Parts: sequence; structure tokens; C-alpha cells
Amino acid sequence: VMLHFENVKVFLENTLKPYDLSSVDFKTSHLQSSILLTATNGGILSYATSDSSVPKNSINEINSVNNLKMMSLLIKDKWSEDENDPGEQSSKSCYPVEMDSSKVNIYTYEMEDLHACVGQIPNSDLLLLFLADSTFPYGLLVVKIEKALRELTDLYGYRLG
Amino acid sequence: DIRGTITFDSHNNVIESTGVGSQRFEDIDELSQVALDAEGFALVRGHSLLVHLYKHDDMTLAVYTDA
Amino acid sequence: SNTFTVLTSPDLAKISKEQLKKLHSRITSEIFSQSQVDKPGPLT
Repeated sequence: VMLHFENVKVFLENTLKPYDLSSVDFKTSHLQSSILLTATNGGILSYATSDSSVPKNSINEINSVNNLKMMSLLIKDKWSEDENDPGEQSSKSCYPVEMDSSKVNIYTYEMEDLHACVGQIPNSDLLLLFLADSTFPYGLLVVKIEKALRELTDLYGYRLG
Repeated sequence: DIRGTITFDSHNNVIESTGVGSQRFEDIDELSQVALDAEGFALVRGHSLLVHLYKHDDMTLAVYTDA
Repeated sequence: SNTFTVLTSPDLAKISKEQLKKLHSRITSEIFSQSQVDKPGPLT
């Protein structure tokens, strides 16, 4: 089974949209990036970014993608470490949720000046990673990623290679 | 009358914040421990402000008004 | 350290329970509806 890369990319782009809560006049920025990466080695399979100021095929775009690759690797390593650490799973930054009859842990991390949030797609070799600026509240990031993970039923059980 | 709001989750992480709420994140740990009535409400006073609390479905809303 | 005093008299509230409940409901409805992500088609 192969990924439909075009649809995956559009899905990730759709996750970038900001919140605008008119009930309390609260707005967020767009997510900075939304990334589908492998849980095995942290490699990026697909990504979307809201940084439209970076011209395509420019040195800045290459640097930007390299930064995403680096961050994905670091987050995957941290995720892997935390998945094997029961102590971490009862911390403030771990949200266990029930999905597709399995338990998925959603983790929040502070990464330089960014807020990161990652969760495994149930029973798969894939992780979904959101990166946002530091004004984007962690609690809201968790709600957003949980909803997105629940939409990704096509990828439940997806194994690489 | 509303000076600000904070909504936070069961892990005491912020979901939204407005007005004075955005400067009062340090209140969350204490507010999360306030005993709520059977319907999920409580009222507290501090820092010349009233904080009206309501918790439902793991989300707590704190609304700040003048005392 | 305790910086807040619990008030037991409902007369002291500036916002009614009903108003609080309504606001909470509006916030959570907006959050959940805006968290919805559209899938353009099959992902595999």
C-alpha cells in the first residue's frame, strides 16, 4: 500500500489553519509546520509549512527544509525515549488517548522558540508532528493534533517497507 | 465587567487566554486545586480580582472580573 | 502558597452560573469545530 502523497500534503496543509474564537476574541497564528514522519528513523515523508515568505527553490527554502529535517529527527528521538519511560508518561507533557482500540500518547515539547506536539498514528510506523510559535497554547495544540489523528484512519496500521 | 479569561485542560496547560488571563498563567496550578461544587462551579478572590471557575469535560474556564 | 480565597456566597459573583456555562460551551464548540480537518481524498 502506497501513500497518496498529493492528498497527504493537502491534509497537512489543512492542519495549518489558525483558530479564531469569537466567543472570547482569541486568535492564534497558523501552525508553522505540519509533518508526517517515520517513527523508525524520523525521516520526513510529507510536510506543509505556512512560511510563504520563503521563496521556492531558494537557498532559504533548502535551509528551512534542513531545519525541519533536523527538528523531526530530534523529536522522533525524544518521542522514542519517552515511549519507553513510564515516568514521562505521567507528566504534564504527555496525554494518553484511546484511538482505534489502542492507546496513543500525545507529547508536547518546547523546542527553542517553538511549541511542538507529536503523536503516533495508531498501530503504524508514522508520527504526526505539529510545530507552532510559542504563542500557540500547548493545550490547544493537543486538541488540534488529537482531532487530526482521529481523521487519519486511512493511515492506521500503515507499515513501512 | 470581564477583565480576562483562561481556559486550561486537565494537565493545567493553557487552551486559550485573553486580557489579564494572559498575564496570570501562574494562577493555574492553584485554581486547578480549588474545590468545585456539584455542578462544577467555584468563585475565588485574589489580586483585587474575582475568578469565576467552571469545569466541564476536562476543560476549566476561569473568568476574571474586578472584585 | 495560597493567593486565592474561596467565596461561598453566590451573591458576590459578577457573572452568573448560566452565563459561565454558556461561555464555556461556546468556547469548546468553537474549538472542536475549528479543529476539524478536511481530508481531500484517500490517503493511500
